[in-house]
Amino acid sequence: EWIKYAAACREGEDNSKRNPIAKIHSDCAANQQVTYRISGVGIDQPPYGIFVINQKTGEINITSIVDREVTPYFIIVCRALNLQGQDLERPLELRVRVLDINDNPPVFSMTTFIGQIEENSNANTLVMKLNATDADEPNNLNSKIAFKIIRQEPSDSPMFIINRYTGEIRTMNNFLDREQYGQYSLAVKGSDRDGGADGMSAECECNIKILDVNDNIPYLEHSSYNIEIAENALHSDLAQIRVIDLDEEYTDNWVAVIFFISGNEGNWFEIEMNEKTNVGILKVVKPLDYEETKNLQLSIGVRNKAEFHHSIMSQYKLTATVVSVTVTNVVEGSVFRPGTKTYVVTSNMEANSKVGEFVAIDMDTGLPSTTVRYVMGSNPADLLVVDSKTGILTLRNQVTMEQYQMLNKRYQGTILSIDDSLHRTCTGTIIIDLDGSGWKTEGTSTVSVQTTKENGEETTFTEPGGETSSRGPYVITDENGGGTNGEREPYQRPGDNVHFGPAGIGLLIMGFLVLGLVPFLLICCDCGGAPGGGAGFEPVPECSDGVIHPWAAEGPQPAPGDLTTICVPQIPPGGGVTMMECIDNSGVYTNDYYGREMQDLGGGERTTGFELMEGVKAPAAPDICQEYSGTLRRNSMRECREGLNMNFMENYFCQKAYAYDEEDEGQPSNDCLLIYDNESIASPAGSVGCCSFIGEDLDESFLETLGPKFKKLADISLGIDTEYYPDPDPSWPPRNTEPVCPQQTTGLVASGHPTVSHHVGATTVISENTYPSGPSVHHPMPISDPLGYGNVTVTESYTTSGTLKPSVHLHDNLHGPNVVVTERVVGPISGADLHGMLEMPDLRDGSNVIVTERVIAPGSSLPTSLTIPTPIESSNVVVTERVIQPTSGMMGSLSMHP
Amino acid sequence: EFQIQVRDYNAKNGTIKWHSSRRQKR
Repeated sequence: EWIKYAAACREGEDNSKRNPIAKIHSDCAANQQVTYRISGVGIDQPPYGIFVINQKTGEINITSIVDREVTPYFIIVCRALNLQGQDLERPLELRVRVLDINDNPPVFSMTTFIGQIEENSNANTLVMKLNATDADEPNNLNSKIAFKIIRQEPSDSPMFIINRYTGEIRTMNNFLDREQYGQYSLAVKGSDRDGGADGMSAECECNIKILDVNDNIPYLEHSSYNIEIAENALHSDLAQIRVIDLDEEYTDNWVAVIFFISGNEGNWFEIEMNEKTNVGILKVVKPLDYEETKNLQLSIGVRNKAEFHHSIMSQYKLTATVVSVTVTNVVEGSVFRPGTKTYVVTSNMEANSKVGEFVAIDMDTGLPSTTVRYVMGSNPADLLVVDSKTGILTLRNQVTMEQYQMLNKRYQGTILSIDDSLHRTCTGTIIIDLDGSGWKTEGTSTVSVQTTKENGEETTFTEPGGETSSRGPYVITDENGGGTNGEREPYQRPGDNVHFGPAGIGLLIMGFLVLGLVPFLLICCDCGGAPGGGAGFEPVPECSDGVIHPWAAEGPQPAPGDLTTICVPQIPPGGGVTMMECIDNSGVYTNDYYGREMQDLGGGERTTGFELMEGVKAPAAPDICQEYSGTLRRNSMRECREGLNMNFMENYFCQKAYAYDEEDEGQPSNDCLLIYDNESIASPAGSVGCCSFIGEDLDESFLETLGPKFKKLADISLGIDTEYYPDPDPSWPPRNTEPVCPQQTTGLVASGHPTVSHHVGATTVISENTYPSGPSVHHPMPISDPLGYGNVTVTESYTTSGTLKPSVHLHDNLHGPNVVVTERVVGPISGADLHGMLEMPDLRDGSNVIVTERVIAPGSSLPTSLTIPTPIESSNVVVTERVIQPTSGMMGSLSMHP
Repeated sequence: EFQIQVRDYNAKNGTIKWHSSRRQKR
């Protein structure tokens, strides 16, 4: 965990001007000759010879241009040997970091991306996502790609937008129309350095196909149709009805369905669609009769095979198209209708008795034909005679037993109607069934003729079991006793009588027994009696809620009404049952390095270096680890946070060094880091936490230039006895911890922070209570944490400038105390009490607070704003402190953004 | 003591500053 300075070199350039980049020294060199050796990648491992060492002086030089994309860092193992080649010291490792330059352009994963989107899609619908990579350092501006659509074809109007960070292409509006443009082509540029002018770019193409939806209503080619057909005729292709639809051909959005709205009640017509041509073929599947229907008006409608898209669903109105059908007459002649007739012949019918008449019907008039003559066709036993003009059938002779036997009890003959003018003949069938009952050989008995039904009917019964069966000639029993022939058992209809089976009777008896048992049991069970009476019901005491505690199995009983005010901690999505979580950043990204903040400072203040304005951004997929709240979490908290983010620290130092290196004006390095590490390992119980100080090793005189708060913390961190440390500013801090200039403090926290006052004085111990204002104060005093360990939230905002104490704080501007110091110490907050007093951003996820002290060169103008980032989800919090020249005395323009 | 010092380039007045790693914790 030790923070080490890492040597740095920049890729792609000659770093020899920075030689020696490091030097090693052993105290053993004082009394013997020491030979320094280095080894490792870049020295005696490929790539060889990047670093060389002066064996006598220990100076390490870099000799070659390095490529970060090949070797992001080197680890040089340094050794000190005596003349015998033996190690005088334990080897040390020097980490040489290769700083990234923007020498790699973005590379799209595909040269042409292909996507598709439905027309009429809502605005902001995701179409596709582009992917590009940059080989430069991850989480660095050099590899931060910004996407931009630079061209669209067709270019009528921009239809797509792209998320510059994610590469997601979405619809700009809901006007995409496949019928207008079926495909779009986009040219997208990806530029690193977040799209900055100094970035490198690459381009790709995106082809977006517009998918069809059923957003066009079909219609018929003609508004009406006239058709003429002959009666009694069938047609397989009577007419063709073409449908027009603008949707994509051959799809269900285009294929039409023509349907009858009215006029086809006789189901004479059908329409069959040809899905290749979208033409409906009108068919006649049932002949029309001119004598019944001379004209017909069909009303047809059309729709698509697919449902209409919701965007036009309301526009669709059923439109009827009229198809006028004219039926033409055809001379049909005479026919027997019906074609078969059955007659009754009684036993007493003599010769020439009239059996009946069987006349042909003129189909064109619907009346008995007057143009035909009748003759008998088949006439078994020569039984009948027909009148040629009237069609009346008579018996030729009385039926004899011999005829009856010869006909096998059944007569079936035919009659012909002959139209001599049309040369047409029509045949009718005559049936006489001869029943043998009552027949006497003497010929005096009756010939029973009964009418035979064409299809024998069956009677359907529902049997008691619910089963339906069809049976033949069942005889229905008349309940009045009549109408039966007595040959079959009368059918018993269900429900007429109720009979209980043995099981039903048993159930009834059981029911009565149970009813009788209930009062018996009530008598036997003495619920209020003394316990211990053996097995029985658990006695329930009176005036209680029984044995079940309403507040769960353990814990105190809540006060009345508390059940409705149980506070459930909000668990972030994906979290489990724990309450604390922190995020381990794997990378740090300083977006505005050399960026916006530098501009805010103004040209004259750029000499002070850079500022991590954006703080630390959490990675896209942070590792979330969680902790239990309470005092037991100390060790696990430590494991969770694992101290500082080393990447962040290394970035910070290296970039700081280079920032200073490239500045034109010299500026003392007054930067230091104060790292609050709440409740890390080795923190004594009861302390607020650990404070680490990182600064110069050899020269501690810089402490003189620190502000009092930083200085105090530095003293504590460095182990300097504060008792003997000279107080450069005896007025610091105000003895009264209350804000001495409330209106000014209020002005500083114009965003709504309440004045931090004695409400949290007990916890504001870091600096104020341990500042060397007296010999009795040596160390941070253990405090009584009202919220328990880890529940410390301290915020301080104070000023010493302006009208407050100008005589005290107008020191050398370079080395003077700070005028405005904003410091936040944020620890895990498990309790919500402090939120009421301190409007702090919820930094439960923060694990470190880094305070940067900044000295702004004299003569500079006041910054217009003092901004504090709110890195809620970051693991490192960067707090910026500025020293502002207090000559103007105007502090009202400062504002803090929480 | 065996130590590594790393060169710092922020000194513009001609002096070279050397940093040793150090972190003190309390």
